[in-house]
Amino acid sequence: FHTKIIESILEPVAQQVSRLVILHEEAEDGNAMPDLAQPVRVVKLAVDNLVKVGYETINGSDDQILKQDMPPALRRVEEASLFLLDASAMLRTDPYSGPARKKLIEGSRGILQGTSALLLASDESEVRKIIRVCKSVLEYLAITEVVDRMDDLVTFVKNLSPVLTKMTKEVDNREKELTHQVHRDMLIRSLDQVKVLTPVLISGIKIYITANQSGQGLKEAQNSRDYTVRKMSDEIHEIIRVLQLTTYDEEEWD
Amino acid sequence: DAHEMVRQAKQLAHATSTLVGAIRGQAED
Repeated sequence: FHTKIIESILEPVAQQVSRLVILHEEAEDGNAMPDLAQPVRVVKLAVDNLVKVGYETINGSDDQILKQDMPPALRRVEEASLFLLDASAMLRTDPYSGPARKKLIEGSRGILQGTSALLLASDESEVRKIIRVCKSVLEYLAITEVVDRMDDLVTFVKNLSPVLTKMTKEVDNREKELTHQVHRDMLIRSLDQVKVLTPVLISGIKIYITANQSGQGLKEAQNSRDYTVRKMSDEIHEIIRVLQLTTYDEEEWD
Repeated sequence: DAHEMVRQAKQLAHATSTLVGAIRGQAED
C-alpha cells in the first residue's frame, strides 16, 4: 500500500484475511461455524454505502480514467458481498458446509481486493489533479520568453505565484502521505529545487529585460534565463513522474 | 467525493475485519 491512508484502512483487514486463508489451507477450520448473519449484514450495509458513494463519485467526476477504473472495482465488492450472504445462508442449514467456507474466503478476499482497487482508483484520480496543477506551472514557465517588459513581469509573477504555491502545497501534502521513503525524498528534493530556483528565475527575467532595453549582454541574459526555466521544468517533470509511481523501485529491492 | 469514499471504505474494512474475526471464532469488537 503506497499511501498511509490506504495502508491504515486495508492493512488490518488484509492481515485478517490472510490468516483466514492460512487456517483454511491448513484445514484447521473444521469446527462448526458460528451464526454469521449479523456481521455479514453489517458488511453488506457497508458495501451498499460504499457502492452508493462510488457511483456518486463517478457521476460527479469529469476524470475519464476514474469513470473507467471504478465500476469494475465496485462490481467486485458487490459480488463479494453476495458471496458472503450466500455463505451465511448455507451455513445456517449446515454449519460445517465446505462450499460455504470457500465462499466466505472468496467473499472476504473479494471485498479486500475490490476496496483496494477502489481506493487506488480514487487515489490515482487525486494524483491526476495534482499533476494538472504541476502542468499549469509548466505552461507559465513556457511563456517566460515573451516577458520582455517590467509590467509584463509583474503580471507574470502575479499569475505564477498562486499556481506555484498551490503546487508546492499539494506536492508537499502528497509527499507526507506516501509510505515509500525513496519517493518521498525524491519529491522533497525536486520541490526544494523549485523553491530555490523561483527567485533565480524572477531575477533572471529582470536581468533579461534590462539587457533587452540597454542592448548589452542580451544573449547571456537570455541563456541564463532559459537555463533556469529548463531546470525548473525538469524538476517539475520529475515531480510528475514520481507522483505516478506506485510500486517500489529497484533501490528498494536492493 | 474522495473523503467520503475513504470514510465508507474504512467502515467496510472494519466490518470485514469483524466478520473475518468471527469466522475465525475470534470475533473482534
